[in-house]
Amino acid sequence: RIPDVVVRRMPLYLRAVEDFARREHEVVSSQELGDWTGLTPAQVRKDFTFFGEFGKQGIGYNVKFLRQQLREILRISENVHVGLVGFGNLGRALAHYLIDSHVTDNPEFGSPDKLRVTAAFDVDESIVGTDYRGMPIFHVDRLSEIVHEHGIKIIVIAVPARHAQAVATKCAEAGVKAILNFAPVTLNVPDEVKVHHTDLTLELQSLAFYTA
Amino acid sequence: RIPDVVVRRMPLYLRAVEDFARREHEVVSSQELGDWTGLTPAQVRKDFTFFGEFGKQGIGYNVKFLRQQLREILRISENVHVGLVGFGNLGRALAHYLIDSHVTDNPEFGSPDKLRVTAAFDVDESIVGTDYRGMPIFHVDRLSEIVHEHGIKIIVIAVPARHAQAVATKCAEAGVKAILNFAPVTLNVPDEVKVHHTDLTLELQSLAFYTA
Ligand SMILES: NC(=O)c1ccc[n+]([C@@H]2O[C@H](COP(=O)([O-])OP(=O)(O)OC[C@H]3O[C@@H](n4cnc5c(N)ncnc54)[C@H](O)[C@@H]3O)[C@@H](O)[C@H]2O)c1
Ligand SMILES: NC(=O)c1ccc[n+]([C@@H]2O[C@H](COP(=O)([O-])OP(=O)(O)OC[C@H]3O[C@@H](n4cnc5c(N)ncnc54)[C@H](O)[C@@H]3O)[C@@H](O)[C@H]2O)c1
Repeated sequence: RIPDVVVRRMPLYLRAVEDFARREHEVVSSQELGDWTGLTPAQVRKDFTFFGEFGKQGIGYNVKFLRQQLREILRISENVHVGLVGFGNLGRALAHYLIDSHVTDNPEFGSPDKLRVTAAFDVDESIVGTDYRGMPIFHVDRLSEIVHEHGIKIIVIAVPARHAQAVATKCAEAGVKAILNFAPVTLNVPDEVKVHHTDLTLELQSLAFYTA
Repeated sequence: RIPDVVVRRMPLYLRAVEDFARREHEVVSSQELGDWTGLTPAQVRKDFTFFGEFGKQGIGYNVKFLRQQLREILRISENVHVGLVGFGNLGRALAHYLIDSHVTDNPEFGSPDKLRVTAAFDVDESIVGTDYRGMPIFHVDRLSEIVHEHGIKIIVIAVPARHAQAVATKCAEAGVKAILNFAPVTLNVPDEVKVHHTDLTLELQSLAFYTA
């Protein structure tokens, strides 16, 4: 079992390796990867040991090989379907970002093409049955049916805090594997469902340091 | 100078220490802090060396002393004023979250009381001049004037990508110290302005790992 905190760092390592590949480096050391991601070289090496052999320690990692390994680990080349529960302010902003943003001209940003938001869910009768740029908005009662039909593996929860647990339970029952939770509550789900919680106040808090 | 990636980890260390304090631990080791935050004990010790002496290595860190030090570093007890530029989908969701959310009953969530969003800015004439739960919405042309009047130190940028750089430049000229940028563009600002970029697709990408 790979610790979740290591998995969370993998997209960052992939961005670093993509950047070294763009700059035509053949080899990259754990020191260089550490400098790019802000970790000690020992932390980089320790993280990589969870995934088997990535390259010869002596002269560093082969950039092309490492990139391919990381892309496979993160299933970058597979279509991963995402569902969005809650189409309020945050839900609309996320849909706007995930559906429109990979048209940005900057390769560093924009959602990876293969992460597609294929459906949204809500309870508000005035938006259920409509669509956003081709993405249908269903009533949340149809979550299980649509998760199976669309092969949705990840659900983003953007509902008010008091409704988040009920939504998470529905997701687990529907066979969803992973949840990105924005509501400020700790969700109880079975072990086989992975929950990541995201909190923008952590970002703001670290910025307070610079306000001296 | 403390590396920014270390500063970004400080709120996480603070949450860990608050949790140990809640569970009435007197002392906490770098191993325990590492387990909680998902870092190696060596990474924890290395991060802490940037801030001077936090405690005797032998038996670990005194929880109360470490908590106080971290709260001082992150200016937790000072009122830090935040401005929000862009009051569209994301701006409204952030205001809703930062203004309403610290009424949540769960101490682990909710924005730190002292980070207060005191003003929003936009260009849309239909919302300029109105307010959201007491927070006034000004025209972005008044950014510099309001930043001084309110003593705003941090700006959150939630405008479309093509307008983000112009907003960042206005912020730097107005003396803003730190920017949390949501737009998918790299901002050019003078060195004394700190920019953190947040990207929800990194979170989604790491979750793709669990969809096997
Ligand atoms: N973690 C963060 O940093 C952060 C930032 C912003 C918002 N949030 C959180 O995100 C959530 C959404 O915020 P918002 O501003 O978009 O709220 P909102 O009220 O604008 O939108 C919520 C939407 O959820 C829908 N809804 C309610 N119950 C539902 C259910 N059972 N199933 C499906 N849909 C349901 C509502 O109809 C509405 O459309 C809140 O929990 C908020 O605290 C977190
Ligand atoms: N990083 C992420 O993960 C993430 C997630 C969601 C959205 N976003 C980004 O956040 C930004 C906002 O998204 P949204 O869905 O809220 O867009 P939106 O179009 O709903 O809102 C944008 C708002 O900015 C205002 N605006 C435009 N130009 C302005 C200017 N010069 N000064 C002040 N206000 C101005 C508009 O009037 C509007 O109210 C976009 O850049 C989007 O890509 C990023």
